[in-house]
Amino acid sequence: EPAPYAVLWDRALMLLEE
Amino acid sequence: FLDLIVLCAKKLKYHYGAIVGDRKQYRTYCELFERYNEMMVISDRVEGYYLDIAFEFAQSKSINEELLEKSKKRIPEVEAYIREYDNYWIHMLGFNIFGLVKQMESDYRGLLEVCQQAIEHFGNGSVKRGPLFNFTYKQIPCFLQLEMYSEARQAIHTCLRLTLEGTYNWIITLEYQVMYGFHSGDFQAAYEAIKPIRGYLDKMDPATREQCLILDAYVHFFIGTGDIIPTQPEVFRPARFMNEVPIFSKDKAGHHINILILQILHSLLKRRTQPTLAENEITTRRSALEMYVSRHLRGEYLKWARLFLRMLIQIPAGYFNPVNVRMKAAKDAELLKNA
Repeated sequence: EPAPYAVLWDRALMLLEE
Repeated sequence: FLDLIVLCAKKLKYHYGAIVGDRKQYRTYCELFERYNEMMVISDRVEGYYLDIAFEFAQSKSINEELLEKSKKRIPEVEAYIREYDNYWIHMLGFNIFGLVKQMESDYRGLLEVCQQAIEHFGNGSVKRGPLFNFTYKQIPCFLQLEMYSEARQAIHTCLRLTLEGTYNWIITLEYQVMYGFHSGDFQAAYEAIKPIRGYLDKMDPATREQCLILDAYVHFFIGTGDIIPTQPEVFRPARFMNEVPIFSKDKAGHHINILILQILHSLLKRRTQPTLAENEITTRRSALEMYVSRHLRGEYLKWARLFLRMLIQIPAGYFNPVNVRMKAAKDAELLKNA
């Protein structure tokens, strides 16, 4: 089953932008 | 109790036929023996069909086309057995075979339908609880895949009502509640589900335990991002987590993917307080990740993991600059969206 990767990617970018 | 009925009928048939000589009783047990012996043969045959598929599923997640065709051809035969024999085990195995065939075809709507038929079928009988849990539980991942979130929540609620706290079925239902939370964006529901599970980690078999620890590590990531507001103080130690998932660390094309994703995500959280250390951690892992992707994530089934890890690799490749990273990962992000 795929993880909800879209959310994870969004949060990863958010953390980079902080 | 098929085998017990057959055994007793056989003994009584002999008793009334050869020792007592009672014609009426002898005939009664002859008939009973014939009827249940036949049912036992059918039950064993259907069980064989079920195990043929279940065995393949336990071995690998890739689809065996030959087995799928063979199993599909057997469906009318099994349907006839269900109509003809009023036996719990034949019915249970039969509906499970129909469900597994749909699962092999990744036909989520079809699987939902089979489960619904099974629930209605067993709902009219006296044995309710087992099949009701079994087939409602199988519906949950279908609802999640089809983004039918309120139905998923309802199914989880039904399953929890049919289980006792601390049992295996209770744990695997709460695991689905965690996944429901992640998929639907109801992150707090994921948190509420993981909290009670934590108290039973010591009693679980190692594989279930590691699965729960991985889900908890995702919960902790979402606590870090602010998506989950914890109701109690929460501490997460990435290094300790790695030591607690030895089995899945070896499962290269399976759960190991989640561990690699979690390492990167938690390093990104760490970057807030220890930027140099965290960036070094991620940069050091880059070549190992690249090797892992090309070596272990080849199949079509693992496409999502291959694309997502390639996107994560762009974080060190783009030197932690969000504009760079976003640009370098754009192509894979688009492919992933359409996959």
